[in-house]
Amino acid sequence: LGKQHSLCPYYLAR
Amino acid sequence: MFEAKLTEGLILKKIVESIKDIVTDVNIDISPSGISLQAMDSSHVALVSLNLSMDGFEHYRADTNMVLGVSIANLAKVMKLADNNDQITLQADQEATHLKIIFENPKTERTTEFNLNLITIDSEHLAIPETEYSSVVTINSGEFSKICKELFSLSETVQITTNTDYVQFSVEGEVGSGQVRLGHNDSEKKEDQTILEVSESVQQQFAIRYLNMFNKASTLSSFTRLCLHQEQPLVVEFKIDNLGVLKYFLAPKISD
Repeated sequence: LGKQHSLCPYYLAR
Repeated sequence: MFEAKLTEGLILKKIVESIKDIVTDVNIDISPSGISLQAMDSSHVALVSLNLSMDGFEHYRADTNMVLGVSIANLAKVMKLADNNDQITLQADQEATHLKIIFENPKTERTTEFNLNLITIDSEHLAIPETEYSSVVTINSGEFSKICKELFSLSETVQITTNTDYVQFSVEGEVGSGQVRLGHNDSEKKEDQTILEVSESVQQQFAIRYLNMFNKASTLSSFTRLCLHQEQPLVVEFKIDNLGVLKYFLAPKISD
């Protein structure tokens, strides 16, 4: 089973 | 001043039902050209993005851009007051403290009005880059819904594989392992069609629990579009005829 990734690195503007 | 009237109010009711399990408090962006919202779930794994064009409304007026902070849970409760045949009107003043929602049934002459209190939401600033998806699969929304639902009883995670010949949904769990494979099918019966547009094969894993939540929107559209890219989250897209589009984004599961 893979580890659940977050969307933050893809879409969260910093 | 903002006012929008939707003849087929049921669509709005379905949209709220389709997002309420994923996002709680949402900033709704009103612009002269339409209504949109974008919000992540609390675990930052899924994102909802809705765009409705003013052209789909019977009447639409928004003088300026406005942001309406809404509790989706409360909006869903208010929507329960609507009959499936009701027309729905949304109204808000400039600097509004509430959103007025009016349900009207011209046949039965019943009118329901509710002023939903608005809330201030400190929302994260999201930027979704334009992405060229290397695999786009268009599949009957009911069929995709059923596949996800049945596979979830066998495993928490589904592996989606695309290539030019087929899209495959495979699971592996305590019960065993298996897969559903759908080939490109452009049969005359439109609802049976599965359209594969694959320039590069993709293989990714996703939590089925989220796909099941997204599939609540399957009553809004006959087809679901899955947009995949090996390095990007999955996009599950439901086109709403003449009105706009509801998209869900889901982060992949990564094997260690």
